[in-house]
Amino acid sequence: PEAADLRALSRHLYEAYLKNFPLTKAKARAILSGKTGDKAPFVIHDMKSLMEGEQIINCRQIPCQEHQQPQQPPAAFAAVGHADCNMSGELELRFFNSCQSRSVEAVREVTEFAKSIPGFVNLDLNDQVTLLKYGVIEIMIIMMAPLMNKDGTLISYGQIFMTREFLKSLRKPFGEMMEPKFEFSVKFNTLELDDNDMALFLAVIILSGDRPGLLNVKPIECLQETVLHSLELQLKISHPDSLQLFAKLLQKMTDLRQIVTNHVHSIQLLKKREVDMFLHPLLQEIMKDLY
Amino acid sequence: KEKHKILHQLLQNNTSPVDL
Repeated sequence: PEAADLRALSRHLYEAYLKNFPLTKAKARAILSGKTGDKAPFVIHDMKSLMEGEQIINCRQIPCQEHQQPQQPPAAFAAVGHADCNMSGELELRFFNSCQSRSVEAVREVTEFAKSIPGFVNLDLNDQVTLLKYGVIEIMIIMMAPLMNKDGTLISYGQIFMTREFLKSLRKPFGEMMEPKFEFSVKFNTLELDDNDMALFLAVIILSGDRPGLLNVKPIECLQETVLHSLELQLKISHPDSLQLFAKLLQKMTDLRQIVTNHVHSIQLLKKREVDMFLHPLLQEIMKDLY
Repeated sequence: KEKHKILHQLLQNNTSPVDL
């Protein structure tokens, strides 16, 4: 009966994952390997293709002027001296804003997923906030892995493939921001998790009882323990020949924290460097006093 | 609570961040 309960939990979290995350790993890998019947993604590999691809980039969340009128320079950056703000500089900032817009939407998706974890909404509300504040960027990075291969990443719900070399070529600090995620993802992808494994792993990350400032750790650890058992069983079933996969996966949680710390520092640096950079209030909330 | 107003709101209802 205990194993049956753990399997039921696994199914429940997998269903919640499918409901809340629009681009699954199965779909992303199919796109990357050209196995969907659909049109191949639009490839962005230089400034020209970025400009063309801007029309496709899905910016449905941030209510910025430039998203409705992609040809116009964004109002938020109009105060930047024109001599300093060349065409590709504006493009880079607009692209950065699109990434923000997708991140805000991702926070909403992760929040809804967290709410579907049995027992999560019964935790102290302040602890729910803390778990999300510390968990969402880690989750976003994990969710990027299925979209990436060594050469680039899918963006805009799989409609666009952006090359790693192009991302690397962006001016500082943009150009440095994605490389650690590629390095992590290429290694993470060798574990060959499926979407069901991913769902459980995400729940384990959210239910981390060691986040700073938690008021009531015990119930969080209890919930996490159950999900961990479910994950362990799930991995034994889905990867019977992969020895120590459970342990290898848990080790990834340490790498993730370092990536998030560096990511937040890069954003803070960017905020200082780009005079009029607009950082969405929700992302500000999450990153303020994070690490 | 004030520091994480939007996260609180997202947790308590389905408000889209764009409306906040």
